[in-house]
Amino acid sequence: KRGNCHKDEL
Amino acid sequence: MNIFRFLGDISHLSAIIILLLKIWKSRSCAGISGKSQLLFAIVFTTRYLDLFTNFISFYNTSMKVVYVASSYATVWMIYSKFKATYDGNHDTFRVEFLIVPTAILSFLVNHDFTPLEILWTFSIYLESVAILPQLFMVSKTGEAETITSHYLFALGIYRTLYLFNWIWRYQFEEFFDLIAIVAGLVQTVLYCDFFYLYITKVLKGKKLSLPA
Repeated sequence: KRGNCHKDEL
Repeated sequence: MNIFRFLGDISHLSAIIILLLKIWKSRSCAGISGKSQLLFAIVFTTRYLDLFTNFISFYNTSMKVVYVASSYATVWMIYSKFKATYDGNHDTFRVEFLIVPTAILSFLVNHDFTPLEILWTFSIYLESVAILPQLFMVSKTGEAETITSHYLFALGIYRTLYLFNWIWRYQFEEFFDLIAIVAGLVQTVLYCDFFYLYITKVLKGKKLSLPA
């Protein structure tokens, strides 16, 4: 499961 | 942040600016697919809903604001300000064939069954096919203005650079998002035909013309 870390990409 | 992602963002931003300037300066949106621009506006809206709730960095927030604002401005110019120059007869791609399958897929394949995550997933899937109406329009008209081909090149390169960014992040940050990667691959593959024509024709000073 991908954490919120991913939302740092545009 | 790594060089590939940064160059990708710059490429994406420059594509958006090129298109805005082309339409504003020439006061014409001839050859531009309003449907693709509508899809991009949907992509940014559904992807950046956490714009006000999830602060990452000044860079991240400001880029998101610029993307959303410019995509709406572009749609407004095409469908309102310069709608007399909008070439609706050649912009006939059935976008419902893009929106419905990607919406269904985002419910079936996602990382988390929550509204924000499903909308983010939908925006990722939609973005991978959002350029199809534009490419379809170029193939229908049989050619594109040089500035439009520069716009398409910058737009295509941005997600290609993001693929390298994901390789980098997998290598050095143990970061891996299969949904974004697969969609990014699809998106890049859709541009291959155009990349070939751009490199063999436009870079040699010729006009971009697709075999109709």
